[in-house]
Amino acid sequence: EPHLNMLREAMGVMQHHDAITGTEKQHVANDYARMLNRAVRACGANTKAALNQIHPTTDIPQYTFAFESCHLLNVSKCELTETKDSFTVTLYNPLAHAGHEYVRLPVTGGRYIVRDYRNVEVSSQIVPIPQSVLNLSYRFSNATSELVFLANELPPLGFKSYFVTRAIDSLDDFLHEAPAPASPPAADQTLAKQQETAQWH
Amino acid sequence: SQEVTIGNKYLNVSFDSNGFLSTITIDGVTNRLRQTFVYYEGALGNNEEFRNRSSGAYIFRPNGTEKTVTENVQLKVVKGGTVQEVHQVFSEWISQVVRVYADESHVEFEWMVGPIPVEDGVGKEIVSRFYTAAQSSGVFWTDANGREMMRRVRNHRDTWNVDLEEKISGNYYPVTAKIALEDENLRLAVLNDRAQGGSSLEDGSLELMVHRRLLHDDAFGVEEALNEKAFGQGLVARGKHWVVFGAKKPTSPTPEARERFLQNRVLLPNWLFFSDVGEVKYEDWQ
Repeated sequence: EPHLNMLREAMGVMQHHDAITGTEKQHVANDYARMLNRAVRACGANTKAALNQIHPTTDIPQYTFAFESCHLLNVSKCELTETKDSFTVTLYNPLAHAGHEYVRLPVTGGRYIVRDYRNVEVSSQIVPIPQSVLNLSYRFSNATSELVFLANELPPLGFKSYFVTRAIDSLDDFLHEAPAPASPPAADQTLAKQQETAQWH
Repeated sequence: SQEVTIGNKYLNVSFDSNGFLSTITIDGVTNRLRQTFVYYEGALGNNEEFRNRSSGAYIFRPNGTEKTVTENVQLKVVKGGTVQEVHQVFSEWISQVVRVYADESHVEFEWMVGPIPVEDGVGKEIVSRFYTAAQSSGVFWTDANGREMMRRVRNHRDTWNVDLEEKISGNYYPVTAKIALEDENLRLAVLNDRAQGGSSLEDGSLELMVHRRLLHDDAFGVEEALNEKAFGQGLVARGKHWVVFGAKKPTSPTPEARERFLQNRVLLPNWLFFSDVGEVKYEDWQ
């Protein structure tokens, strides 16, 4: 309830025409963004709890899944899909009729296998992220491509999950797995510092 | 230097040798569909009287007609079984991806604008503009908060004889979800992912304002120019337009109905959640 109240309060403040049209001073606009961001993140706990209730894995306690959100997919950034070799993508369909969506997930290249709950492999495609997006100075992401696949037959007011695995194509791939990011030398400290600042922002 | 075409089983879109979108082909019939970015320079008023206010947060008031961004667009083409895309670079601060997914009958435009250069001391208001051969006779339609479509007529008001002093902004209307035009043969609808200003300033063409950066306060509010920054640079905005184009025929579902369903899907999208499954094997997860 306190998380939902945080979002209710933020949405209460956003009834002001300034919040809708952007006619407020810059620092007020920044504060509106901060307020909304904080409240939406807080409600991530609620959606996680709800999904863990309706997701069938709850009867296997060690499998309560985290159901993270990635709020920067619009600039092709998602820490989890960029760094994990196996992850699930769960789509919740808020409409009252079945839907479909082409999912785009930022990845660092390579080949992926996407399977649905019936162990049916879903065809997918790796698409390069446009250079102009890669050039964005404050994106702080290692993703160079997006994994694209069609999630269809999404049930009304329901969800569907996909299991995504990075495919090790050959021994060569295995031997030349992308090295774990080394601890940043001094020069990159500023980048790490910027990243930390950016996260805070 | 040669024409480029991407598409799927429903439609193909082609790009001319200068890199601009130029035609769309549906059921073997090719129609003109051109898209480009132009910008208006923001008017600088003395703010003493209403008719002399600067363009700002409360006002859109261009100084003269549109300026073009470029005559040549660089292209990069990506083709695959799930999606085909053309990555366009108009300038250092305007780029776009035009994509056609394998099973969709609309075209997706993912635009990215900024930082808008203001070294010349001039505020700029960036517009994405679509051109077709439709004889729309000055009529176009804009939505009211994603619901009813309102009929708009260029240089006209239904309830009084208007004499527009601002020929451009006087024809701009709020577009929350969709702007459309048609004639007896063709219909063009552009769905947007956020409220934007929009208009049809010549027959067959639609435009939506995607980003603005202005340098003078418009004396209507907070004594601050609409000059948003991020990390010390002008803000970069990224968003999407979805274009539904087709023959105006009494099919079922009608083009308007198809637009409606698409609007629901893109404006009430699925929520995505991610979980790291660590060492869990697929079979266990299944």
